Amino acid sequence: FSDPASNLGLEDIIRKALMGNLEEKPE
Amino acid sequence: GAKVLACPLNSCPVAPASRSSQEVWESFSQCFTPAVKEVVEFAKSIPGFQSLSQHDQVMLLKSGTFQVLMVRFCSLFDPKERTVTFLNGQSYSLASLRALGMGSLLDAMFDFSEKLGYLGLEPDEMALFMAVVLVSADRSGIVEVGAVEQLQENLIKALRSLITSRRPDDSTLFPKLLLRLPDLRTLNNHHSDKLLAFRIDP
Repeated sequence: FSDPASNLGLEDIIRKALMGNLEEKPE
Repeated sequence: GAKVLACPLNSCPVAPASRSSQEVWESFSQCFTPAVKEVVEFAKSIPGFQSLSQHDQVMLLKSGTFQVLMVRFCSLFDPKERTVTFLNGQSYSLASLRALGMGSLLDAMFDFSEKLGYLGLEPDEMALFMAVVLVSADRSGIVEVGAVEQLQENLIKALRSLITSRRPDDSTLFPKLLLRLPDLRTLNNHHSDKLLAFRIDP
């Protein structure tokens, strides 16, 4: 459980909310 | 056998024993998802945030969302009455929540809310502070550190300028505000531990 945000489902919600308006940018 | 998830964003701190842990978590998730989405929208409104790489935006939000929510929902914690108001509108005493096993985390949340409330920030100052909180989040996983640091510097300058121009006679407010940042990080870790503990062993 080194990544609580992922394990709690937070990352998924954040990514979906960001993708609403964001275009994929090159890393 | 009742399951306890005493977060004020939950609709109710105690779920009936008849509900499975997964059902309780899914119900709680539906309660906190809109708040998380609002934090993302707030982040997008921060000048410069959307210029960061998408990866770094996600990293900052992962470590900063709870901290922003803690600041935003400070008013749910009434330090005078020692009560917490939940999404169902019901206020619960600190003593009753303590009895549910939420002692030390809630104590720390009350302490934080009291200290922040004491500073008496205006809504625009609070918003700028939340922007600083988000961009000051844990840097682990950040790729373009320089860009995040530059954005943080700009936001801190803006916050200092706003506060000192409004209160030229009070030079202590800005440093007091910055001192709340480590408090929030500690709260964030404690909060994550508590939620993970529920996920592992409700």
